[in-house]
Amino acid sequence: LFTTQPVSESIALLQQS
Amino acid sequence: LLRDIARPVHSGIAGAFANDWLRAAFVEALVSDERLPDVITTRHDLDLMFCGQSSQVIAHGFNERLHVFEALEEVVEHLEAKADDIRSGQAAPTTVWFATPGDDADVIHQTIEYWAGLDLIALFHGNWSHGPNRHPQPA
Repeated sequence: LFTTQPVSESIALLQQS
Repeated sequence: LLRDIARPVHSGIAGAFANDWLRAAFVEALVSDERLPDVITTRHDLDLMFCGQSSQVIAHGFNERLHVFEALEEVVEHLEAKADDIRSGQAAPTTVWFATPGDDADVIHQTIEYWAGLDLIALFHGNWSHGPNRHPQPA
């Protein structure tokens, strides 16, 4: 089981890193 | 996600939520995995995971931990050269490889065999004919 994440949220996480 | 998948070192990711799972694993590898893995994929696979927005991901760079190639052949050449470097003593972090096998499953499998004994996590979009498959479900 995993938590789904919208594409926009994934991109935001990557850009914040 | 990557800890769960670490053994065995290659797996197909299939089912309705495969793309969501792969994107989450990709983000984890670059953002929160303390091993600071190298991440390798193609622009095509990146566009699949990010619904056509690969350029927004590539632009970030990630201190050269992210390697995005145009063609699978380039990925295979890169991975074989890297395996040679590691075997000749060069230090390298875990490598996480995202690919879509399709008709290229045999080539991909040869590359995995080339990495035998080295630290590679290979995650494949769709059914993987040379190893285990997972069907992730959202919580």
